[in-house]
Amino acid sequence: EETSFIANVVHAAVTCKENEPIQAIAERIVKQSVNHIVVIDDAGKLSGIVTSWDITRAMAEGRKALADVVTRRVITAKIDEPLETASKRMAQHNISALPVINSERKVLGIVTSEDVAKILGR
Amino acid sequence: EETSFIANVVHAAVTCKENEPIQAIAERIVKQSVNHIVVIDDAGKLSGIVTSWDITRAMAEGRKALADVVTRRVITAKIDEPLETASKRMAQHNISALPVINSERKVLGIVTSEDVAKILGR
Ligand SMILES: C[S@@+](CC[C@H](N)C(=O)[O-])C[C@H]1O[C@@H](n2cnc3c(N)ncnc32)[C@H](O)[C@@H]1O
Ligand SMILES: C[S@@+](CC[C@H](N)C(=O)[O-])C[C@H]1O[C@@H](n2cnc3c(N)ncnc32)[C@H](O)[C@@H]1O
Repeated sequence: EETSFIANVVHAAVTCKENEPIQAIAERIVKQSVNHIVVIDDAGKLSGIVTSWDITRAMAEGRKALADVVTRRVITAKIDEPLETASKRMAQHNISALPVINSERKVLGIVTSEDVAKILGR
Repeated sequence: EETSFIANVVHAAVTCKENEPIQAIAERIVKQSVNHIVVIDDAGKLSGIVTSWDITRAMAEGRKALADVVTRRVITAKIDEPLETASKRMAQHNISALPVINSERKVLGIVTSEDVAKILGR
């Protein structure tokens, strides 16, 4: 097996801005059929991540504002790193996606555990 | 690389019954830190699946009853099949988990794309 890199599996991230209501984020998750929404600022830089798990937590805890459920300390990946390293990082943190960013924290895309699992089934 | 089987990665499924309120399911997803809840009947047999994605859809569409969001036609796996086959099935249906059942549809556990991704990072 030759080594896969993030560049081989990364795809466009579905994004949102800080000031969007939770309802709009929930609708985007459903419409785009994804579990992860990357929060970006006006320059396209990473400012957080919100997932269907976070929306579920908002419902479970009766929280209404996006700022209450967004994860700020985001675990990320670089475009040129081996997929194996990124998989280990997801496993270590019990997370199912890594936004891919450049050295200026601009969001280039996202890699999910579903993308990685597809490699095994190739 | 030797072949992995479902038996090597299956783990206990977090379950619920048909008559539980959506709020209780949302709380279980958060408390157990999972994305997939397998719906079982009183004999422990498979009757559906509900995920954090479905809870997000309930919020997006203002649905209140579990019966409105549960997925009934569940794609499953068998304990003795190769993991590669199961990975292909998840990719084909764009889903991130497979309840593992026996010939009587009793739920033995679950395999997620996160479990499969961990194999790559091993
Ligand atoms: C800890 S996981 C538990 C459930 C499941 N393993 C999953 O990934 O959905 C759920 C939490 O992880 C957070 N999360 C997802 N991807 C993340 C990432 N790349 N960096 C930091 N947190 C992340 C989500 O915002 C959510 O609060
Ligand atoms: C089509 S996926 C799209 C988002 C993402 N790929 C994921 O799996 O969460 C979301 C839907 O798949 C359904 N689903 C998850 N696992 C399933 C399974 N094993 N069989 C049938 N449907 C399943 C969920 O109930 C939910 O309605």
